[in-house]
Amino acid sequence: MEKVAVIGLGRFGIGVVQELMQIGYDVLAIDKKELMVNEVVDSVTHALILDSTNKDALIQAGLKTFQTAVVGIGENVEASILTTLMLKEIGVEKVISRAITNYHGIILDKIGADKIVYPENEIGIKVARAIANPDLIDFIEFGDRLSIAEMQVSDNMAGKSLSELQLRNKFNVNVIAIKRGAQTNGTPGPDDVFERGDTFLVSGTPKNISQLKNA
Amino acid sequence: MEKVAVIGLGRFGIGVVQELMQIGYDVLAIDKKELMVNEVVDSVTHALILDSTNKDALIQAGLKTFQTAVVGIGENVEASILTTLMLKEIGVEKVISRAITNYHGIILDKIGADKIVYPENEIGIKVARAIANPDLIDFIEFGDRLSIAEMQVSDNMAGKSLSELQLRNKFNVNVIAIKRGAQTNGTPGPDDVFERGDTFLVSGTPKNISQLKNA
Ligand SMILES: Nc1ncnc2c1ncn2[C@@H]1O[C@H](COP(=O)(O)OP(=O)(O)OP(=O)(O)O)[C@@H](O)[C@H]1O
Ligand SMILES: Nc1ncnc2c1ncn2[C@@H]1O[C@H](COP(=O)(O)OP(=O)(O)OP(=O)(O)O)[C@@H](O)[C@H]1O
Repeated sequence: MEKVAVIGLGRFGIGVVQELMQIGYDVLAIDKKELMVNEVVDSVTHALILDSTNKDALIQAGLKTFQTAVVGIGENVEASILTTLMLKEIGVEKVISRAITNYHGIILDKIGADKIVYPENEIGIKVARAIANPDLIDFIEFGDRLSIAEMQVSDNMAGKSLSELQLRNKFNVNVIAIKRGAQTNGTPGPDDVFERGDTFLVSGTPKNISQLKNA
Repeated sequence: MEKVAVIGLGRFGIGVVQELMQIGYDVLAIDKKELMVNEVVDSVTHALILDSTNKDALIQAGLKTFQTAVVGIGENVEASILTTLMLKEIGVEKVISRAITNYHGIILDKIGADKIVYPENEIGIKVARAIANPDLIDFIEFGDRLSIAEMQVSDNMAGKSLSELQLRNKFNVNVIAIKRGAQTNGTPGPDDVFERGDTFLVSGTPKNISQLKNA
C-alpha cells in the first residue's frame, strides 16, 4: 500500500491528510503539537508527535521508508525550510513543500523541494478572477491562448439555445459539456437550451471566455 | 471603475488584492494591523487601518458604496463572522468570505455570505490528487463523470504518437490540446508525437484519466 508522510497539521496539512486517506493512501501524520496530532489520530494510519527539524527523530519515525512527504508547515518558515532539507538528506524521493511567500519558495527550491505549493495565493487568484467574472466557477489556463472554464448559466443565457446564442460565431468559444443537476450532456448540440441553474464547460481564449458575460 | 473592498490582509487576502489590482480593479485594502496595511499601501488604490467588526468604522470608510467585498480574515473566526454580518447589514451586495472549517462555513452561510471559500482545503485536495497522479498539474471536475485534466507527458508517453498510444481506444480519453514551450496545438491529430516536457489537456472520466499513468 502506498504511503505518504504529512508534516504540519494546520489547515493545509489536514486538507492533504483527509484527501489522501479518502483516495486510499496510508498516511503518517506528524506535528510537534500534541493537540494537532490528537485531532487526526483516529482517522489516519499513524500519527506521531515530533519536531520535524530533528533529523534523528525523523529517521526513528521511519521516514527513510517513505517515497513521498508533504511539508505543510507554513508560518514557521524556518521549520519549513529545515524540515524540507532534513527529508531530502534522509532520502525521501519526493518532497512537496508549501511556501507562504515568493522568497520562501525560492529558498525551498534551492534546498531541494521537488514541488512547491502556494495555497493561499492560488486560491486568492481564483477568487479575484471569480469576482471579475461572477459566472466563473473554475478554470484551467493552458498557456495564455487557451482556457477551459466551468461556468454557470447567466440570466442572459437562460432559456436560449446554443445556436441562438451563437457562442461559436460571436465569441469563438466551444461549449464542451452542459450539466443539469446530476445529468451531464457531453455532446451539446445547436438546439440544446441553457436552463437557469445549469453549469457548462467551455474552451476558448481567456479573453473570449471573459466576454461571455455579454452573451 | 469597478471596485472591491478586501478586509483582512493575510496571505489569502493579499493574494486576492494583488490579482484584483492586476486585473484592473480599484481595491480598498483594510486590516486592523498597521503593519499589514503598510505592506500594501503603495500598491493599492486605498488602504485603511480599521477594525471591520465596527459597523460605524465600515460606514465611515465608505463600504456602503461597494458592491463587492472579500472577507479574508481566517483564524479569527469571530471577526470573520461579525465582519460578514456587518457588510451584509450595510448593504454590500456580494460578500465573499473565507472559512477555515466546515462549521465556520455553515455559520457564514447562515448569516448571509454570498460565497464561501475554503482556500487551504481546496489546495490540500489538489496536492493530494497530484500525489496520487504525479503527472497531473491541474484539473476541473465537472460532475463525477467528466474531468478535464492538465497533465505532463510521462516517461512512458514521451516519443510516442497519439495513435501509437491509442489513448482514445485504450483509455477512452480525448486529448484536447498539447503545449510545447510557448506553442499550443489546439487540434492534436493521430500523428502528433508527445515529447518530453510537453503538457496536454485531456478530457474523460476521473477514473480513465487516472489510468493514464499506465499509458
Ligand atoms: N518543527 C515542527 N515540527 C512539526 N510540526 C511543526 C513544526 N513547526 C510547525 N509545525 C506544525 O505545523 C502546523 C502548521 O503550522 P504553521 O503555524 O507553521 O502554519 P499555518 O500557516 O498557520 O498553517 P495553516 O494555514 O495550514 O493552518 C502547526 O500545527 C505546527 O504545530
Ligand atoms: N476585526 C478585524 N478587522 C480587520 N482586520 C482583521 C480583523 N481581525 C483580523 N484581521 C486581519 O485579518 C488578517 C488575516 O488574519 P487571520 O490571522 O485571522 O487569518 P490567517 O488565517 O492567519 O490568514 P492567512 O492564512 O491568509 O495568512 C490579519 O492581517 C488580521 O490583522
